Amino acid sequence: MSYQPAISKFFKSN
Amino acid sequence: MLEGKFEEASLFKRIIDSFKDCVQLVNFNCNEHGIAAQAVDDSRVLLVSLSIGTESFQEFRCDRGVTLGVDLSSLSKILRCGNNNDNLTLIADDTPDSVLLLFEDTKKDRISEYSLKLMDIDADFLDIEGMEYDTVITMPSAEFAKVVRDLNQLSDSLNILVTKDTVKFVAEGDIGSGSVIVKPHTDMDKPQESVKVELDKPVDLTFGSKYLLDIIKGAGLSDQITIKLSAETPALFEFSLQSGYLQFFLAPKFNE
Repeated sequence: MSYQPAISKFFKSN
Repeated sequence: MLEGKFEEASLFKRIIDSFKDCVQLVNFNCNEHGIAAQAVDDSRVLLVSLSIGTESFQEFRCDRGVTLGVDLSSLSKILRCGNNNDNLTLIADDTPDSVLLLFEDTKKDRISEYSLKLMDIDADFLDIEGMEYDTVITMPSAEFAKVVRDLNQLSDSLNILVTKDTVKFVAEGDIGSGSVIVKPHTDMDKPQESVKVELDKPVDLTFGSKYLLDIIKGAGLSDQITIKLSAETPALFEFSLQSGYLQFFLAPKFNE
């Protein structure tokens, strides 16, 4: 099984 | 006030067509450097980042920062009303509630004017600068698009493995499996056909094919695509414009 995390988890919010 | 004139409406149409199917509401931030936008798709997995530099315009001025909150499906409807080789000018005042799109047929003296209502779009802006990558691949965008379309028929996931000498795309599904190996080479006559691989570390990543199918819609913008990959971080797929770029950031799949 695999999952795909939300892109926002990898970048800081400005 | 914003006034940006494209020599041909087709450029702006192609840019919008490249990402309108994966995101709908987008803030276009306009300033003296051009027009930039960032948006995340509904599933929150794919991020689109657009920069249209002033050199992509025949004429451009924007004295103060202006944000245009646009529904791309509405914008597309209006863009379809203009001809590809019309001049297209985008006009907005400093605090706009609409943006004007002016199509001018340079041969027949026909001028069409459309006004698009703007929206207040509440969206986070993510800091996507400064990522470091283990490998950078540059290859023909049409070739990458074909690989994605072909292997999508076998699986909803596409595995990309990069070593010093090869880029290998692999799909394994219920009906069988497939792989395509692309090797670096330089085409002196047609540089846009070349494949280049810069590698610090081998990479083995898996992505959802449905997002890659969205990404390859950008292939009409540029002969080449640049793919930047690192273990366990979002991949960057980039199409260059004459001045600017369209980038897609896609999170890889992780095993549970």
